[in-house]
Amino acid sequence: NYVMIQALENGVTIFGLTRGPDTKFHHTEKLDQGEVLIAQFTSHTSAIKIRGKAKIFTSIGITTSGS
Amino acid sequence: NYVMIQALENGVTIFGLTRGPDTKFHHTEKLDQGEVLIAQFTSHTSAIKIRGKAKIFTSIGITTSGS
Amino acid sequence: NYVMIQALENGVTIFGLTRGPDTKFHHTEKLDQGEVLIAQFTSHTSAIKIRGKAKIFTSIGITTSGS
Amino acid sequence: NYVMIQALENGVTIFGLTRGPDTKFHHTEKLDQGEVLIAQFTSHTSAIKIRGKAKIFTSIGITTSGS
Amino acid sequence: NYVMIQALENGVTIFGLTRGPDTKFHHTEKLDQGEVLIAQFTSHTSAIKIRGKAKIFTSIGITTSGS
Amino acid sequence: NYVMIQALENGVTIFGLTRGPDTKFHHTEKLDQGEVLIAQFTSHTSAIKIRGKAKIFTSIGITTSGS
Amino acid sequence: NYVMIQALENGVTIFGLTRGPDTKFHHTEKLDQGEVLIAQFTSHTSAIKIRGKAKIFTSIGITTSGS
Amino acid sequence: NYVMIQALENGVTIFGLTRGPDTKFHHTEKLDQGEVLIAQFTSHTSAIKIRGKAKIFTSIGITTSGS
Amino acid sequence: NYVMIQALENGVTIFGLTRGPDTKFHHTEKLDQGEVLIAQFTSHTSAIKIRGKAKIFTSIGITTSGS
Amino acid sequence: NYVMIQALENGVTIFGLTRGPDTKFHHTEKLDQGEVLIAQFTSHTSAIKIRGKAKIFTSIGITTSGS
Amino acid sequence: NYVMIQALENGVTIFGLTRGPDTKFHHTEKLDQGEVLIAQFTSHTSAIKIRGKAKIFTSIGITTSGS
Ligand SMILES: N[C@@H](Cc1c[nH]c2ccccc12)C(=O)O
Ligand SMILES: N[C@@H](Cc1c[nH]c2ccccc12)C(=O)O
Ligand SMILES: N[C@@H](Cc1c[nH]c2ccccc12)C(=O)O
Ligand SMILES: N[C@@H](Cc1c[nH]c2ccccc12)C(=O)O
Ligand SMILES: N[C@@H](Cc1c[nH]c2ccccc12)C(=O)O
Ligand SMILES: N[C@@H](Cc1c[nH]c2ccccc12)C(=O)O
Ligand SMILES: N[C@@H](Cc1c[nH]c2ccccc12)C(=O)O
Ligand SMILES: N[C@@H](Cc1c[nH]c2ccccc12)C(=O)O
Ligand SMILES: N[C@@H](Cc1c[nH]c2ccccc12)C(=O)O
Ligand SMILES: N[C@@H](Cc1c[nH]c2ccccc12)C(=O)O
Ligand SMILES: N[C@@H](Cc1c[nH]c2ccccc12)C(=O)O
Repeated sequence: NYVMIQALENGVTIFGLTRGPDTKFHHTEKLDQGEVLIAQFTSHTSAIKIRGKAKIFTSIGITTSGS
Repeated sequence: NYVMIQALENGVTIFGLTRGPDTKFHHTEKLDQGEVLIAQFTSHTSAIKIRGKAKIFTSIGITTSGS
Repeated sequence: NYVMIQALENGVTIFGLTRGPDTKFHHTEKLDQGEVLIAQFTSHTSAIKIRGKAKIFTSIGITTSGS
Repeated sequence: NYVMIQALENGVTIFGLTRGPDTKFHHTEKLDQGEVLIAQFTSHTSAIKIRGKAKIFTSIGITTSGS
Repeated sequence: NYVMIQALENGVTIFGLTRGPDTKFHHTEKLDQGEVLIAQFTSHTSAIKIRGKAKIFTSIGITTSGS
Repeated sequence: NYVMIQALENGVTIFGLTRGPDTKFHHTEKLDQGEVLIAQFTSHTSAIKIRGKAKIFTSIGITTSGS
Repeated sequence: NYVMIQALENGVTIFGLTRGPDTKFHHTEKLDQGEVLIAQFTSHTSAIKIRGKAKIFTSIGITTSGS
Repeated sequence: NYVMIQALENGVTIFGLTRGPDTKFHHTEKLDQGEVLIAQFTSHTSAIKIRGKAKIFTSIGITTSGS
Repeated sequence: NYVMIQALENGVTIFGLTRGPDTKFHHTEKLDQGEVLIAQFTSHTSAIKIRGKAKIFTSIGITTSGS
Repeated sequence: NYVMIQALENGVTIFGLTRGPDTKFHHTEKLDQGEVLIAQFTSHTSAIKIRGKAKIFTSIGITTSGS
Repeated sequence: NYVMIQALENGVTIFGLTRGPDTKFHHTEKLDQGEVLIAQFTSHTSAIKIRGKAKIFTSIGITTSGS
């Protein structure tokens, strides 16, 4: 119940969206090229948004964002 | 119990539909080309609608909307 | 426990049928060509009816309605 | 824990049978050719009967009724 | 935990046997050729008996009764 | 957690053995050739004995009794 | 969590061993050639011993005792 | 959550080791050639030791002891 | 629900990010070349960030960070 | 949730390590060549150490210690 | 949810890291060449660190540390 995001360029941005009736960004994590974030869905995070070029691994498939 | 949506053009719109006796849009998320949203079904979201050209990954299959 | 429906023509109609002793339509969602709805079974929805030409993805198989 | 029924002709009839000590029809759903019903087993429905020509998808196999 | 029975001739009979210390028929369902019954095991039904020519689908195998 | 027994001759006998400290027959079901019984293990039945020629389907294998 | 034992000769003996601090035989079931016993592990039976020539089906493998 | 042991010679010995802070033999079962014991891990048995030539079936592999 | 990280160079840094409304680093683990850390997601750690060249094993895929 | 250890030489030693804040040996089991121990992880044993030449079967792989 | 570590040289060190808000070493286990440790994640251990040349088996992959 987690996803893995590997930045393929500097400045990749990962947004955590709030769980609940409102949907806002509660956290923004910046990754430089090569850095990896492995992040769960949690009681505070029910959606994750990725901006910039990154390889994204999930249990339902793998894709490259930014292209 | 999450889906991944990757915008293949600017202006892709993702609607969260309310869980419960009524079905309304509680949130609209706009994606630009290449951006990715990974979103769970939650106690507030029991259906997701996608408008525009996007690659959609789910545990029951992969498709491209907008075409 | 969700299904994905992709409209292959305008005017595809998706009906949510009520859970419980009575079976009525509690919601009707209209899709235009290319639009996608991903919908769960819920405490209010125990059956889903689809009218019109659409690709339907489920864990028990994939079919094209309307034909 | 649901089945999918796609009508291959007009007038396909789907009966919901009551859960409990008695077995009666609590709901009858009519499908025209091409229409699809995706229906769960529920606290009110413990058996489903299909009359007419339809493609039936279940987790234990696929068959065509009416033939 | 359900089975699917498709009648291959008229007059196929499906018996529901009671759960509990006694084993009796609590319901008899008649199927005409081509008709299909999809039936769960329930708090009232712990065994199912089939008489006549029918295709029987279960999670542990498929067979044709009556032959 | 059920088994399926298809009689290959008349007079196939299926015994339900009691769950608990004692082991006795609580029910005997007779099958004629071609008839099928699909039976669960239950709070009253923790063992099943089969006498006569029958095809037996279980999750751990398929065999033909009586031979 | 059950096993299936098919006697390949007369006089196959199946012993149920008691669950708990002591290990004794609480039941002995005799099978004639071709007869089949399908038996669960239960709150009274935590081990099963087989003497004589029989085919034994389990989820962890199949073997022939007595040889 | 059980193992199956088939003696390949007379005098195969199966020891049940106690669950808990102490580790002692609470039961010793002797098997003659061809005899089979199918034994669960239980609230009293958390380890099993086998001495002599026997075929051992487990969910994590099959081996022949004594050699 | 754990991941394995093997450092391919000296100075690989693994950050544990806090679970809850705030997202901060609660622990930083340094690995020298060849060293391996196997780390769970926990009630205190809901995201893990990796900086430097390392092989990363997860249930959703394997990648090499730092490149 | 158990492992199987088969001694390939005399004097193979299996240590049970205590669960909890301290890590000590609570039991040492000696195996002679060919003997097999099948041991669970328990409320008292959260790690197992093996010294000497033995074949070790686990759900995550098989190896030969001592070499 | 355990891992297996087989030392390929003398002096392999396995550290147990504490579960909770702090991350410290609560135990250090030394292995000589050929020795094997099979260790669970527990209420006291939420991360494991390995230093030295060893083969590491996990459910998410196998690797050799120290190289
Ligand atoms: N706040 C929303 C966030 C969300 C999750 N999945 C979504 C899908 C579409 C739109 C919003 C969302 C929720 O918890 O439900
Ligand atoms: N409010 C509805 C939304 C919904 C979920 N699945 C559906 C299928 C069809 C129509 C509406 C829905 C519910 O929670 O049940
Ligand atoms: N109200 C019905 C709806 C339904 C679900 N599955 C069905 C199958 C057949 C007919 C009706 C249904 C119920 O909750 O049970
Ligand atoms: N009322 C019955 C309906 C039923 C379910 N499965 C069956 C099989 C055979 C006959 C009837 C049934 C019950 O809930 O148990
Ligand atoms: N009344 C029996 C019915 C039954 C289920 N499985 C069986 C197998 C054999 C004989 C009878 C049965 C019970 O609930 O247990
Ligand atoms: N009364 C026994 C019946 C039984 C189940 N499995 C067995 C195996 C062997 C002998 C008897 C049995 C019990 O419930 O445990
Ligand atoms: N009375 C023992 C029976 C048993 C089960 N598995 C065993 C393995 C070895 C020896 C005895 C046993 C118990 O319940 O635990
Ligand atoms: N009494 C010990 C027995 C045991 C189980 N697994 C072990 C592994 C090694 C040594 C002893 C054991 C316990 O229940 O934990
Ligand atoms: N504090 C956040 C950390 C987090 C987990 N997954 C995330 C995804 C995106 C951003 C932050 C996070 C939480 O527990 O939810
Ligand atoms: N006492 C420790 C034993 C242990 C389990 N896994 C470990 C890994 C490394 C070091 C020690 C351990 C615990 O229960 O947690
Ligand atoms: N004390 C930390 C240890 C830990 C587990 N996984 C981690 C990942 C990164 C850093 C530290 C950790 C915790 O229980 O959460």
